[in-house]
Amino acid sequence: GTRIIYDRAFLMQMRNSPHAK
Amino acid sequence: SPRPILKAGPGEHPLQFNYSIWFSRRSPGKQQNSTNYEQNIKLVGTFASVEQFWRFYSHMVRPGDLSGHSDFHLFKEGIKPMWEDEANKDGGKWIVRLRKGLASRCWENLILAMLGEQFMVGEEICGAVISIRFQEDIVSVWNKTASDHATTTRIRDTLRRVLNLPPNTIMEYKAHQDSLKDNSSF
Repeated sequence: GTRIIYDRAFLMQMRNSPHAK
Repeated sequence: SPRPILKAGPGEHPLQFNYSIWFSRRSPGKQQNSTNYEQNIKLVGTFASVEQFWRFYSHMVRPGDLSGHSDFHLFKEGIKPMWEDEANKDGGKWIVRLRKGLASRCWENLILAMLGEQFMVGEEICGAVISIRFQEDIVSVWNKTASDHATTTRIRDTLRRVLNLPPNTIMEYKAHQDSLKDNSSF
């Protein structure tokens, strides 16, 4: 099946998303 | 009854696997054995999405700010960070020794690589540990099959890349069965 892959830059960017607070 | 399976919330970014964070700390002067190891290890939380991960992680102490003999463990949900777990019993780990001051950055880079599925070794990754010690800190990455050379080589190469390690960094692979035999973790 498909793997859910995220690179570091994307994950770091998600750190500041309102859902992550 | 089994508890409901944790899922990514609406609009959140799901992870390939759910993960749990555990914390353990050795009481000063106490000899470690598998019984008090299991008693000392505490589940901090489990998450299924990128957003849920950051909600935990942003409120946690950075490993480099811990003192004494402490460990953070990040393992796939359902795998206990112990050799005895079914997923670990035939496995092993890469061990990387870090000079003081590098633990927080290396740990963050490592767990982001795990959550983002950067290792590309199928279901082989079980989890990772950062161990805060007096002289140096240690990161380790645990996989299911110690005898699978192609997998362990790929994990080593990915670790080198994501931790951005100096070329002379010593990395050691140890099967859990061997750790059991010589009664040591490092």
